[in-house]
Amino acid sequence: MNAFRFLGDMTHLFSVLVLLLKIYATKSCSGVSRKTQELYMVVFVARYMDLFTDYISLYNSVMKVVFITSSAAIVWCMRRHPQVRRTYDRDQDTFRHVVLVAASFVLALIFNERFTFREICWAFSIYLEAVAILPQLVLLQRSRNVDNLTGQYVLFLGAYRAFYILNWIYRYFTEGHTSRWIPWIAGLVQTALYADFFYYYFLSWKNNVKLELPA
Amino acid sequence: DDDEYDHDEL
Repeated sequence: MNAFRFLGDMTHLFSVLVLLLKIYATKSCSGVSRKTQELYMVVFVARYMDLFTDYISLYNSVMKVVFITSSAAIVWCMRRHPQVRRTYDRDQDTFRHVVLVAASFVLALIFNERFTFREICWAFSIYLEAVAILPQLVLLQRSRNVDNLTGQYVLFLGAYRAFYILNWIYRYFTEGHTSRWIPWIAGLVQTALYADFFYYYFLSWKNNVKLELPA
Repeated sequence: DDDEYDHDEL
């Protein structure tokens, strides 16, 4: 495992921890899209079903369990926790996320590495992850005032994507992975979705003002 | 290599 991949995994982990911390410490999920969190839960469950069939390493297995359980915990808090659920911005989190699930599934049926159950699940999870942040970005734009932790959550998620692209470039030159076009294209789309956010995050940091996305 | 499985990333 190269340093880029490890940094990518760590920033991904930090993003989840930041979000859990925000929800736990403030007993509030305002500014957090439940739809994005539900999509991530679907992504992790679909991709990590290989936990039971293909052992890669202890590191991989532990991280998979952490990602599945933490995303389930976040969704549970937003749906069931007596205090947290009342802070959910239901009226603003209106993205039709089922459309993303359906489109990703159709794409996975057409474009996959092999027409088998687990390869279709894997491709589906890659496509869905690429667009899962959309409800969150729309919510950020609508809620205008983005609190620091929510901003940092999205920043870490974007950093994770950027590190994974560096990881793929590194692997391309050191291992000669040439037929990786599914994660490459999906990963580029996914990272591009953050470009706008990165730009405004940088502006708010540079000018030392609160992060606000233009409508 | 029908059972080849190489998704070693997260």
